[in-house]
Amino acid sequence: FATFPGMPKWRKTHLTYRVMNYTLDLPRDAVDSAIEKALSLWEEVTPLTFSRTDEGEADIKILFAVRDHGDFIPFDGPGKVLGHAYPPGPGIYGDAHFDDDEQWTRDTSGTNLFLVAAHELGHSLGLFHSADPRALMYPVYNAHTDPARLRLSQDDVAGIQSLYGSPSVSPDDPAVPPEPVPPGPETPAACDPSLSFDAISTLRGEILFFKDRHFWRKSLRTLEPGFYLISSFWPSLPSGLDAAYEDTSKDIVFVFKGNQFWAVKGTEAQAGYPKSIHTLGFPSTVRKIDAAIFDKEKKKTYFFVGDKYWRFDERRRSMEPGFPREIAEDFPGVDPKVDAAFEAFGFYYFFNGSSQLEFDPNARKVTHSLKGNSWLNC
Amino acid sequence: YPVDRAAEDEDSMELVQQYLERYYNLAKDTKAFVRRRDGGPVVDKLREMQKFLGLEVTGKLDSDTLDMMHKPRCGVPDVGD
Repeated sequence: FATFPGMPKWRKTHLTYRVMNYTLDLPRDAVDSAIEKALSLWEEVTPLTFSRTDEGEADIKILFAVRDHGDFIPFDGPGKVLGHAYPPGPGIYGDAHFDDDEQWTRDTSGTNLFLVAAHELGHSLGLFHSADPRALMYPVYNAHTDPARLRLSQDDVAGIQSLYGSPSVSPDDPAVPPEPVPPGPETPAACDPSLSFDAISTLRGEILFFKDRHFWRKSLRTLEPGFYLISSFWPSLPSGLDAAYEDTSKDIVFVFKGNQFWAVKGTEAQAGYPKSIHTLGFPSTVRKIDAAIFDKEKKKTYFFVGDKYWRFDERRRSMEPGFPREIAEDFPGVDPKVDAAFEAFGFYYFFNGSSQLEFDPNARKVTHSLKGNSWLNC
Repeated sequence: YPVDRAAEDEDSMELVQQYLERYYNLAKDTKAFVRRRDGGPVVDKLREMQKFLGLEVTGKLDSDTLDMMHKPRCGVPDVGD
């Protein structure tokens, strides 16, 4: 990796961005989603956070333009240069420009906006080009990259963390992180082909896979997932969970077992819990939750129970009318019994027994069928 | 057809010149040296570009190098300030 000469970087961790105009190739929300997803790649491995503004100045201004567009570096029509961006700083610095003579698409039939945006925003944060062909910051567009599977390479992570460090260690984290549990006769083996999970949730950019008294902690920073006792982080939580999800807008993970649920912020159990799941609006006939997914774009949570699901509006803190609905109706291809589920990079991952389905909520279809423990490098 | 080999060659050299100026800091006044194939600033920059982009470092305008120059890419330079 390389940084810009002089190592310019942002001197603050919270940055604003603004989409100044839109290409006519894509619906507006598709552009917004691509930019948000691109930023979340960098957000997950640094202390940086981003918020969108729709007016006035912003640290990172994103625009679509053709040919000469006022910065003395004209674009060149279809093909060749797809976009360019400026290193951190005031005014035009930090901004990202996209050549609107390209055909911008959600998939790879044209030029994938998410892929190019993730690269250009790396420049906006201070990274220069990398000579590593596997890196996102490699300068040549790779039309064969599957946007759904895009991850930062180790080179990208090392580069951006050389500027901003790792995600911030909040005061909630234990001063001395618990030790990973050494494998023993009663601990489940990550790569056991029959392994299934009780519950899965994200937590500040990591993914937690709960099983009995333990959980695997999948972080983009470390290759091998850590394996811990649930009680070593959250002594008040039970083992053998049913469901879990992270409301990223509140930085809270909700954990469900039986007809009760708990809330934790980092490692801090929130006061006033456990509460009854019926306070969320479930009928008394519902005794437990199978799985839950929080959709951070819609700020809504999907609760899966048997072959039905409910949808909960996190802003209003109330269950939406018209539910329950059949899972098969709205999630075609997803088996009626969901053991665990979570959302990552705009996809929903449903776990049933030892298998997993990747579901595209926009296309409303299953896009991949995987082994359940594929996230654990098996 | 027939293709004018010399004209095609001229196009390639123009592409190389612009690519190396834009992304590898080739000084703009090196046009006079374009015709030399075995040395000089253009060959040096060509080597630098081939090394950076993971191509075989030949210093020559081989087909892989020309293909790479035609691929869509980011407009930020690969080296320099």
